[in-house]
Amino acid sequence: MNAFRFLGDMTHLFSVLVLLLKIYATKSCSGVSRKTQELYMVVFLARYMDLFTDYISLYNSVMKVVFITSSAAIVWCMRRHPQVRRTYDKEQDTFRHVVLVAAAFVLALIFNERFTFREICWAFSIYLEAVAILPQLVLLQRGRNVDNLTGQYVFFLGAYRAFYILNWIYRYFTEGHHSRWISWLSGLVQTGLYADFFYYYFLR
Amino acid sequence: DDVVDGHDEL
Repeated sequence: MNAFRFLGDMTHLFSVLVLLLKIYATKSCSGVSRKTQELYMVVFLARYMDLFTDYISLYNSVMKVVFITSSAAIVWCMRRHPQVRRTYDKEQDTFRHVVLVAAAFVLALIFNERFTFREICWAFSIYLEAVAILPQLVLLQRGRNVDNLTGQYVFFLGAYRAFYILNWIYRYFTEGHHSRWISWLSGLVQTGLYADFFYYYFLR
Repeated sequence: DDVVDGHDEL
C-alpha cells in the first residue's frame, strides 16, 4: 500500500460520504444521476465478488463492504425512500446506461488478463467504472442548479482515480513492470472524462 | 490461488 493509493481510496470514500450526506441532510437527490449510482453498484459487485474467497487484508475487505453497502444504500434511497425518490430528476437523467454495461461486457470478453469468469468480471468492472460517470456529467450539464455537495461529490470522484494513476506509476517503478494496461488505459479514460468538469469546476 | 497482479487494489 503506498500513499497515492491510500489517498485515492480515502478520496473515493470521501466522495461517497459527501453524497450520502447530501441525500441524508437535504432529503433530496436533485442533481444526482440514479443511473450513475446503479452503474457504480454493478462495478463494485462485479469487482468485489472475491470478497469471500480471497482475503487480502482487513483494510481491503472492510473497504469493499463499505463501497458495496454505500452504493446499494444510495440506489435504495433514490428508488424507495419516500421523500428522496420524489426529488429524483427522472426526465433529466436520460442517459442510456444499458449501452455502457453492454459495451463494457463485450470489451471484457475480448480484452482481459485471463479468460476466466473472475477475470472477465474484473475487467468488466474496470471498463464500466471508466464510463459510469457519464450519466452524471450529462445531468450536470443539463441541470442549472448544481448544488455544492453534488459538485464536490463529482470532484472527489474524479480526483480518486487520478491518485490511482500516480499509484500505478509508483508501483511501476518500485515493484517491477507488471502488465496493468487494462487499469492504465481505463484509468486514463476515466480521469480524462472529468477534464471538462474540472475545467468548469475550477472556473466557477 | 495467486491473485492476478493489480487485483490487490480496490
